Amino acid sequence: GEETMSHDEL
Amino acid sequence: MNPFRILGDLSHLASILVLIFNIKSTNTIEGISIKTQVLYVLVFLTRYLDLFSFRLVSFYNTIMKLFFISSSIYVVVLLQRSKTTQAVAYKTMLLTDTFKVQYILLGTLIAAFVINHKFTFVEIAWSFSVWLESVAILPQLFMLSKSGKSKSLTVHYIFALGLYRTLYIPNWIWRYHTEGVIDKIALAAGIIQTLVYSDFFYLYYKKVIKRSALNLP
Repeated sequence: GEETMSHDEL
Repeated sequence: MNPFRILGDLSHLASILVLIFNIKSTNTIEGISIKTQVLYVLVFLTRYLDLFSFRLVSFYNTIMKLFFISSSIYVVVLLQRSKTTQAVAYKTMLLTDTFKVQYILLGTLIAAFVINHKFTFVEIAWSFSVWLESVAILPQLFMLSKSGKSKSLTVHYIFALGLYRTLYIPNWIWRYHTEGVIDKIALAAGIIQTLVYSDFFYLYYKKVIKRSALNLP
């Protein structure tokens, strides 16, 4: 399954 | 945080400060595309929705997001305000800022629905924002190539902006080797954006490094 993207970049 | 990412974010910050300084100090908006600036407001508003979820990544991350949103809106306000203070320049801008942004918006919206990490509003908005950012500079580059000339501050603005995303590519490579994680969508859009800037980088190199006149195609 898709990794839950934690967008830690700007 | 690796040096590439820090330099990238600083280059991004610098680009916006150069643009604001450009408008305020020269008190002219000549050669600046309002369409590109509006697209950037859209990029930040759709990407930083997580600010409202209060799951804040870090203090640095949060203040930079708030800065990017507020400064990009401030630039658009400055450009809009020139409608009264510099009516002629404003009209000239509208006449030369003719890139069809509808195509950019439609294309990136479709890309966001087709290519995203999760079919949720936040993830589709994030994906839209990343695809949009990769092409948001096109109206500005189009205007620059049509006018054939530009103020050096505008050229430095575009260079710093292009440098920011280009630096993110080694940042992603660095993070892949150190954390084993990579965001394929961000990488794809970042490569597209770097390619969009590539011909500009070549011109910038000739003009600034070689001091030859910026005779655009």
